[in-house]
Amino acid sequence: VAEPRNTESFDFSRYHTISEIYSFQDMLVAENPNLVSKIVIGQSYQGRPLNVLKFSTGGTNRPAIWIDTGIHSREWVTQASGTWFAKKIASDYGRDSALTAILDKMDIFVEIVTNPDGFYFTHNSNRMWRKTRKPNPGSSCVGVDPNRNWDAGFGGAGASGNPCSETYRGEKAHSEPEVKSIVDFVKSHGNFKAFVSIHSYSQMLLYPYGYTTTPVKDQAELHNLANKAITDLASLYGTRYRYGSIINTIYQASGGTIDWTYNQGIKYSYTFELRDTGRYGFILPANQIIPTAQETWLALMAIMDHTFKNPY
Amino acid sequence: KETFEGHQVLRITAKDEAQLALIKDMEEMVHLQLDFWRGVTDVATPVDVRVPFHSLQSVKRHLESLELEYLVMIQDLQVMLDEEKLEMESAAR
Repeated sequence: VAEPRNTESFDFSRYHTISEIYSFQDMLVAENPNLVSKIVIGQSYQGRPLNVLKFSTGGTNRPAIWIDTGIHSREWVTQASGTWFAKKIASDYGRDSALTAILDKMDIFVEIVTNPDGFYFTHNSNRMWRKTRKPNPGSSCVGVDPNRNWDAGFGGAGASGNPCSETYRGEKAHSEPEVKSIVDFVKSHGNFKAFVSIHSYSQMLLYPYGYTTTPVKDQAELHNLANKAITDLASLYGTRYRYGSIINTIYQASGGTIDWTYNQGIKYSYTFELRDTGRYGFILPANQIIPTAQETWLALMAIMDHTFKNPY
Repeated sequence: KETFEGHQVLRITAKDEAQLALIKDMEEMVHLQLDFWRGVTDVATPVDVRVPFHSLQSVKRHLESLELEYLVMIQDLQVMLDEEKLEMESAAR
């Protein structure tokens, strides 16, 4: 098997193992030393590095945008899209005027494999695995839903207290190192202005809250921006998204990622559910990766551009 | 390695809020080992659930007894996973 030697020969139209994605990250850094660096923000329960790619043209602690993919490990199209986004950012800087303007003032952070233990497990043991891989004391069931483990309405309705459930919240907020590492990083950075967490599937763009029906104070702006983002997304292949707050659009979910980030003061907090062909769920065929990433990129650009043009 | 021979993914559609609540109740039926890929949201949005082979008959009977409409979205999950694996290996070659 010939390993790709650079990111140009990396095949974005197929799914990759975790080691291939780690190699991709290192290649991207090596090829773009003045733009891309790799930060290890922590370790997973099983000791895998939690890598974040930082795209920066300089400055200190610039206002920043966060993108993460793959917190639910079995949603492979998200890690694959994250890989594509990383290459896109590196390629478009200096070519695309909107992205260049953003990167001249802001940094972008991309965590491609947010739940590496789970991702490894999906490749090697159980393709259906969604949670982390930390054992739960007193239970034979393993793992926590890392999208119910955040300190935002933690333990409320819309998450399970049963370790065998797919939505098990964990023993306490931020019990999972995969979550705690992001929490610590976001807090220590202190200057994130947008936070986008990407899931699949069901074609939705959501903003807080999930744990309460109380609208966020920026609801009108987040709603309008979501509308713009999904309109841009649909312009490519006609993929139709729904949008709104989590609790009004899907269901009540406590301990969710973007509820926490919003409560930290990150106004532009969104979560995606990527495309659904209606036949495959999250077992999306590899030929769907690039179209999914391409259309999602348009929505991401809408959010990033708005964040750039509306400093707060 | 865990395999999924005979597991099906069913797409269930509710006609009204009452039927939606009946589907929601199924989330609590732990013994069936259902894996909700797309949970209960609203009447307009179907629910997708992976059903292990050993629960298929019970689940289908249950759905039919409640007059809940469903279709088989994925006939045999392992067949799809095998195709996915082959495709990855082929691309790697």
